[in-house]
Amino acid sequence: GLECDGRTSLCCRQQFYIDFRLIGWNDWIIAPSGYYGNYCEGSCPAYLAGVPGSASSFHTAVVNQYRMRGLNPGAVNSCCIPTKLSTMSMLYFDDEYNIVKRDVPNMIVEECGCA
Amino acid sequence: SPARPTEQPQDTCSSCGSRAPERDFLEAVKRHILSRLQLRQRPNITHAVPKAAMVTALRKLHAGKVREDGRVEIPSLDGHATPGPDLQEQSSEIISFAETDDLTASRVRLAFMISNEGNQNLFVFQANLWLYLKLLPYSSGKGSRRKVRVKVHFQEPDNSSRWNLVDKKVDLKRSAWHTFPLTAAVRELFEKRERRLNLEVQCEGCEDYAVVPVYVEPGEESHRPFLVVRARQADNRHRIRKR
Repeated sequence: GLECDGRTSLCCRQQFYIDFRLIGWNDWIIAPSGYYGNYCEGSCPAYLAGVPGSASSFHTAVVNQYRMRGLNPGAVNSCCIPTKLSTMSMLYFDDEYNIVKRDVPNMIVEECGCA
Repeated sequence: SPARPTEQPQDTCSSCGSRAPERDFLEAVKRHILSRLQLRQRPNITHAVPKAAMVTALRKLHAGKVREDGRVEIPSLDGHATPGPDLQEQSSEIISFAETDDLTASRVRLAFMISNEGNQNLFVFQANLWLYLKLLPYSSGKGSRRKVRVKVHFQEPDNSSRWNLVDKKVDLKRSAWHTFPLTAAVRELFEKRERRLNLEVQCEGCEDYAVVPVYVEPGEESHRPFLVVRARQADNRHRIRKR
């Protein structure tokens, strides 16, 4: 997966960090102190779409099946999507002032690729 | 990427190329976090929980290590902690601090508010009451071992009926925390969608040995009783995996 650095227009992972203090959420979220709301952006030329290893995902497999059957969904376009996600654990107060620790799967985008 | 003035913008999919204005994006991320936590809105916090109580409760948790950025490290079988991106199930731990409304020398009533609102699919797989039993300085008269019996009763919220949940003999050598399993009672509470758990704690032999169960006392915030509930999404309870 590529990291967006402002020089490439190809599909890459854009880091986007939100500090909970800056949005006034540090009064109810104990940990972590912020959230990596990373997202994927960039173009997906045909030669990148569905290349095994670069972005092998469920979506890629489906699109390849269509292609093998002579169908071509979405013409030459493919999507820049998260291909690897990780779990985030959050510790926060609920309305009853209980401390809640919740492991939320698929919260952080780790890698992007074309599908 | 932005097209040059002379070029036509490339025909791409919806996630490619266009970046939403940052403020809108921020609002979207906030909504995303709330929805993943199954909250309709951010909790309204008007007063702070005593830090001593909070720190003690958190130290007692045996969960996987949590990194600075919130990613979870799950201890593997060989004892090494590894990053856990493949954690499939959404699990929760809820720590609830006790309130008390009736205190006598031999028994005490504790109340916990553990709302399942917003998380209505939670299946409780473990719940423990944590109680601190303190030995008074002059309690060394009857040998080094002090055996007391702690009984925890569950009280129906709508009537006075109560039944025994835990009957545990505790061998005390020093002041320490002790756990009392309440899984079935908390599971039933969540299934009934009730919020208040009323418990009555009774200690037999505590007075004889100068042992004091610490309840809700202003000077003893770090020893305040609490309840730890571990739960997961109920939909995954009977999941069959094929790989």
